[in-house]
Amino acid sequence: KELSDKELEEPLWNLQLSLIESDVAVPVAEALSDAVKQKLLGLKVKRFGAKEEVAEAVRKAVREALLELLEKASPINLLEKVKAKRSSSKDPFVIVFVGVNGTGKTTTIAKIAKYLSDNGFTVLLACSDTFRAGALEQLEMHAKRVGVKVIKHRYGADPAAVAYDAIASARARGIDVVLVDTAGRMQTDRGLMDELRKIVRVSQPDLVVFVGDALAGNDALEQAKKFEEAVGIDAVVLTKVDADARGGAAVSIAHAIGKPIIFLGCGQRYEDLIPFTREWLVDRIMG
Amino acid sequence: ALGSALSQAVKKVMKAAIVDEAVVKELVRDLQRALLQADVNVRLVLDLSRRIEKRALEEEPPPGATRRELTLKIIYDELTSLLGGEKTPKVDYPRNKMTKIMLVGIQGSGKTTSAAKLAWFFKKRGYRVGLICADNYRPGAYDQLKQLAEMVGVNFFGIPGEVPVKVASKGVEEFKRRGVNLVIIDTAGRHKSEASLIEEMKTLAKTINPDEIMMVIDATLGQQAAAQASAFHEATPLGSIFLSKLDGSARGGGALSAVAATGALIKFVGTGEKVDEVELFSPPRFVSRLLG
Ligand SMILES: Nc1nc2c(ncn2[C@@H]2O[C@H](COP(=O)(O)OP(=O)(O)OP(=O)(O)O)[C@@H](O)[C@H]2O)c(=O)[nH]1
Ligand SMILES: Nc1nc2c(ncn2[C@@H]2O[C@H](COP(=O)(O)OP(=O)(O)OP(=O)(O)O)[C@@H](O)[C@H]2O)c(=O)[nH]1
Ligand SMILES: [Mg+2]
Ligand SMILES: [Mg+2]
Repeated sequence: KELSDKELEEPLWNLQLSLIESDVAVPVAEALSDAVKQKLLGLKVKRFGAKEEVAEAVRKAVREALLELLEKASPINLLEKVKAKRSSSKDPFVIVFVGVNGTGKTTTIAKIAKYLSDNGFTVLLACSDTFRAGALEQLEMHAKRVGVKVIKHRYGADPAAVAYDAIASARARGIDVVLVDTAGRMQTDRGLMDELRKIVRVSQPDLVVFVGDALAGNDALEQAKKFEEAVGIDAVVLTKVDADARGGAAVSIAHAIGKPIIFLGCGQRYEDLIPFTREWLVDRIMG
Repeated sequence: ALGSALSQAVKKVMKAAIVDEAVVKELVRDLQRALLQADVNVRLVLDLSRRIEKRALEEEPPPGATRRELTLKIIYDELTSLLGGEKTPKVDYPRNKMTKIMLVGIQGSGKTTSAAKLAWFFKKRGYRVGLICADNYRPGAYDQLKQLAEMVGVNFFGIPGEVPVKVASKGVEEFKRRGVNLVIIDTAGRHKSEASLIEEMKTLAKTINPDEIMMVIDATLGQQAAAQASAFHEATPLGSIFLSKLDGSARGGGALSAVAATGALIKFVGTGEKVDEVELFSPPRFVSRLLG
């Protein structure tokens, strides 16, 4: 017999709940459930043991739907991109890091600085967080530990000016990469989003990287949407995946903006930076 | 005629009951979606909605009230009672002896900023406040809290590079000498899977013996809230919760899940990055925001 709407109701509701329990945002869980429904309506199942068969069909369809969603984003190989720029331009490869408060932008910059210099590139950091207490000292300490220089002005200085200064300095000294750290900000704060637009406009970055917290729930969807609208996101780093987060935030973000996740932050040390793979996320979500 | 009047009446009551049930079921479905979008724990949403639906169908609407109005009142009552009631929390610590509040929480949740906010809040209420930096892990943590302490104008104690238990003990001694009656101890961020950091938190609490352990919870925290809060509570019993970053778009359902899981009540909310952007928790306001 063929699967009908009625028979799919309960399995799809359970699917949505389990996706939500993995921190997939509610509208995204609903969209995935609809995608699964489309795949399964009319599917033929045996009369006996139908419940288990339906559950298995749902599982298979969710896996497919998740992989399809994640495949929409074309992957980025950071080292290749930086190498290509270095061989074709006198300008440094500029990456601006953005995101809401406390997601791990500064720590991620330090990790990526180490990753790039371990791979033979010269790196300069720009402290465009001129607002938060201790921001200058924090980035300075990371820079010292990783063995790279940092350009900073004073608290209250114009963040765009710091970025501009760092990029000019990198160009003059032949430094390969500039990593621009910005202050955390709520995507709902119009003034701060305007400030970020200015930083990005002045920096003309090769990549804008959105740093998101894997522990965030439904807000991950809102954050990704608004940052994408405001400044455009090229790639995503998802942090704190070591905190047992199931990773649904990555699905919400992929659904919202279709941009690749380039790294996962899996701890507080410099080596706690791992490349993202779709299989890892799908396995984790499917439990 | 009485026979047909009776069957008409029965039909009408049955129809009303069916309509009533439909009204309640629809409200409960809407409630579920709202709470899930607000990041409330899935299990908690299912338990709550089951209980609310049962009450809404079994209880009698008071005279003049509809089944729908009764259901809405039950929703409000169930959520507020989960939060410990409607009243604003009492935070009148004694003035003639020292109270020590230790802040704990996940990395980046807002502990250091919230420590400064609490300092500002209690300084305004006439306490002699002291801030202690017991985070020797995060680069710049000492500078961050020191700068915030200067902004607020309160006593500050820290020893860059020193282990948390030593800084905290020495800080408390120094503050005793200065007549500080409210000490706020900032600690490093940690999560439940970092065994050595959880152990350090236990040791710190044992040594310092704080009067209150307050967990700072980010309003964006999703389905991991209950598990993380429970783990913290198991290691060092939580006295209260500080819900940070409520000025964003997140509705803070994770904090509700944490309250349900640990019994610790929310006392403060953070409404911005500045040290004066802190308020006492208001259950009715939180519930209405939670429901969208
Ligand atoms: N466990 C864990 N902690 C992390 C990870 N990434 C960053 N952190 C921690 O998260 C906290 C916040 O990191 P920051 O780098 O200061 O975050 P930020 O986004 O720059 O914060 P703001 O600039 O204040 O918005 C720090 O304690 C970091 O050590 C990660 O992948 N795992
Ligand atoms: N918008 C907003 N930002 C906040 C609020 N509370 C804290 N922040 C910001 O959140 C970020 C992290 O705050 P911290 O105080 O450094 O967090 P933390 O918990 O001490 O971080 P770790 O010590 O690394 O675990 C900073 O950018 C703060 O300014 C709040 O209520 N609203
Ligand atoms: Mg930062
Ligand atoms: Mg801190």
